[in-house]
Amino acid sequence: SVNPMAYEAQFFGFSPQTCVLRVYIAFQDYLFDMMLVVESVILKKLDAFPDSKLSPLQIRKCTEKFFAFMKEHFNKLFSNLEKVLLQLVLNIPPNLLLPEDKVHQQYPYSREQFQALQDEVQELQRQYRAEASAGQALRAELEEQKVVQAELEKILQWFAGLESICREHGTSNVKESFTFLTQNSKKLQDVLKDVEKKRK
Amino acid sequence: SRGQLFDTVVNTVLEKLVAAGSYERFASCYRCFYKLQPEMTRSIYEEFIFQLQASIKEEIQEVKKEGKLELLFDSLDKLVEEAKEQQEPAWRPSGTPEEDASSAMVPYLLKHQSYLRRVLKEKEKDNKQLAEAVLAGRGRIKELQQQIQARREAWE
Amino acid sequence: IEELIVETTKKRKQWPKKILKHAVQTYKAEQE
Repeated sequence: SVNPMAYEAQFFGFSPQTCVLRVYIAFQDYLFDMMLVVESVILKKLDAFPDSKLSPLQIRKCTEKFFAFMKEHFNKLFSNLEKVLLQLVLNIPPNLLLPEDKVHQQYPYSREQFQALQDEVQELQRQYRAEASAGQALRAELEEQKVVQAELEKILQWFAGLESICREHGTSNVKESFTFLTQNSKKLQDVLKDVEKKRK
Repeated sequence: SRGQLFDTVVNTVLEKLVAAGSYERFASCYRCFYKLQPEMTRSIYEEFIFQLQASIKEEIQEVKKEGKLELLFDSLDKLVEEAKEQQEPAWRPSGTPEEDASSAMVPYLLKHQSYLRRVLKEKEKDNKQLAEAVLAGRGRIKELQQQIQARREAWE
Repeated sequence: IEELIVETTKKRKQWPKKILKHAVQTYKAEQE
């Protein structure tokens, strides 16, 4: 099973195995290239000895022999190198949290806790909206009350105005003067009847 | 440090590789040429070893530069140093992105929650005063209506 | 696998910040 070393890749921006592979390839490619160079140099040198009876094939076999030995030895060395690099250099110790993940240490919220927090925030939003609309309704009623109150006060003033007119014309208590007025007019009617009778 | 360890282990492998590929080994593989030209074999070998080491070292430097390894190793060493006190295994991505992303939002959600709590409290306080004013207003209106009622009855 | 690992872990590193930016904007807009 491949250990993707994902946390390391998150930190390095590449996976450690790739880095190790790059190092491996660096060794392998240059070893290979150098062997080809050595072989071509030897072949060129042999041109100066035409009677040496050494064929390119023979030289090729020598090259392959030396390269095989070096490659095999290198692979042995490299397996240790790979272990050291992956376990000590390109690894992130289990107790280490990367800076971008610090929030998970400060707020270790489980899915349920997070859901509960979200629910509570939604409940607060709902309550706030309810309070806000209640506030609007109350303000609206206050405005309405101002108008109604003004109307009612106007009516009261009207009554007060009425009463002050009466007072201005000497009738302090309207009811009494009205009664007095009624009695007076009754008397006047009686007197009138009298006069009428006498005239007849 | 990680940087030094990286250089050390790579250089060690290179040294061991060169040690394994000794001149004796080289001469024995190229015996036919060695018999013909021993000095030349020697100088070819030395040039081979020199070039091999130089080009591998150069390539490793290239790998380090490309991956910004020095910088990364230093900052990782610092992070390891800082985390020394931490014993338990630290958090790791759960593999469920929305879960990991949402808990990254927790501090902001908590801030939002306390903001909402504060403004809700203010709003409730406002509304309490408003409600008292409305009740007072209703009482006032009732009183005015009663006064008007009384006046009207008197006139009636 | 390499590309998948690098791509996935890059998202793990970068996207919470991006999401946060939008989440904070949402909260701020709502508060306004």
